[in-house]
Amino acid sequence: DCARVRVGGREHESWQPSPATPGARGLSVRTFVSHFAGRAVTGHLTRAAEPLRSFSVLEPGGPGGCASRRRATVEETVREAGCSVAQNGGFFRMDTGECLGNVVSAGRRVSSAGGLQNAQFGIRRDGTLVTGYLSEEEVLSTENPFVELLSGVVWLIRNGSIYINESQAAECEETQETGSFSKFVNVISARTAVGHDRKGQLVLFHADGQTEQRGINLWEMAEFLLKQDVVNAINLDGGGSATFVLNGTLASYPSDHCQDNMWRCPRSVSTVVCVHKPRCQPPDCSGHGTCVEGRCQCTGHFWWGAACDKLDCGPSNCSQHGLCTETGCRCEAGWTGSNCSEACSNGSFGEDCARKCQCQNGATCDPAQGTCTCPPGFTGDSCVQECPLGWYGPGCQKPCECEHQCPCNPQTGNCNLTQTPTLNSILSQVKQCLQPSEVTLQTREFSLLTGTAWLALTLVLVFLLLTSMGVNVSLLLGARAERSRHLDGSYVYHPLQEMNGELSATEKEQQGDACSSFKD
Amino acid sequence: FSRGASLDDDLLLPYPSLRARSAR
Repeated sequence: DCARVRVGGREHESWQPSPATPGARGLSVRTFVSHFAGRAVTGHLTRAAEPLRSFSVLEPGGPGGCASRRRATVEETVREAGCSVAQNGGFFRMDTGECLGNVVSAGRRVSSAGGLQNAQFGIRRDGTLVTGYLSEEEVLSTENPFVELLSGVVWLIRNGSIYINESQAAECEETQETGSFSKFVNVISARTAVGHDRKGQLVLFHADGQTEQRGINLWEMAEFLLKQDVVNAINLDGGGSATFVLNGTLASYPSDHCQDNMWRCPRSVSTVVCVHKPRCQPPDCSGHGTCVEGRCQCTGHFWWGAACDKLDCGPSNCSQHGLCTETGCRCEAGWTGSNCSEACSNGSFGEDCARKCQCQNGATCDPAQGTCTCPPGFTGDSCVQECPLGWYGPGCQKPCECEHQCPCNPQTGNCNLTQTPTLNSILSQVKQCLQPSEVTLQTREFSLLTGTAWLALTLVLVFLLLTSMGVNVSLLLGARAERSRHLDGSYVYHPLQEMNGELSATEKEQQGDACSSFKD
Repeated sequence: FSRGASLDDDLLLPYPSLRARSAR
């Protein structure tokens, strides 16, 4: 009905790629001379396995041909493309050469039908074969996008059944002023078609002819294809455009006349469908392999996959401790070994365990970063420093919780210090006693106890001091008097006392003095 | 093989090319 369908889904058939089936040979080209309603018709039927790697839609004269509205013969277009078999492809404007319908070539979106509903045939990136009608949104979808796509007119076979009538209803039949669409379907002429069979092989069909004189109509072509086990197919350009090229050489009988109408000449057409040796997908094997007979042979030990675009480091997959690279497992810091299954020994850390730990005092070393987890009682980057007073635990993170803010055991936080035999702990004992908060407590106790004692002690000392001063003063005065007396001849009389002949102490003393004075 | 351009005289067109179809 000629409406443009921009969004949404349209009716089409998707055929999933099948692995290379035994018996399906790479490429087969068969030539026929068949009779259709008593008319002998010549033509070719081509089958190609793995269409994703062996089928291409080519622009006329090479890339950019549609944009520059170029026309070229099929032979000219395939000269550089290396096609084993090639046929004319989609429709085009005769006067301007504009490519009509959707064209996707080697993953490049060349032109868009803008949602016009004509029969489409394409291959998605995963190899799915798509035949039928597509909205513009489906053509432009980037999810599993088309890598090859072209438009024809009339969906010949859908899912193993002839679909021509349904196509006529879907594809602009009301636009016929002269009934040209039904004539297009029923007239005999040269015809070409593209589709696939039950094995997922690509099928190209070509029949020689000349409009209204020789050839076959669309019904006859569909019947022929059904008999060849084709399950989906669309009709491509026919008439003078119908061209079949084998190994670069024209192998069909075009219906157009040359300048000298004695002879027939191939028409310069638009897009071309090409079957070539299987190519690697992508052609450069993702840069990680070489393409040998259409198969990527991956370089290195770790690249794999049809496109050499997957890495495989073995079942262990680097033991979840590393990244698989083209040179093997690249281990995370802290792990080593071919599959990163070996943790760094407790003396090394970092990538490939190449760096040496600096941890002391039995601290554990982080195998990745090399940071030290200090044992209780130690801190610092290398756990060399012991805990400052008042802190304890691993890394000395915890403040002591002893009474009177007394330091605790740096390892256990225990406030009963006897348990710590080390010299430092004894020192810390002593220091602990001098701690101001502790002394304050003792002083207060001390003052309570020694208040009277201190007073007594002070008094005693004062008394002693005074006594000492008194004695010293007296002695000093005595001596001075004695000296002065000796100098002015004066005597002192002492009365005698009965002692039974013994002197008293004082007299003895005086006698001594008298002696010494005398001595003087 | 001298070919020369064909005369494009065997036209098999599904739609009349004279008038652009109006989309409905």
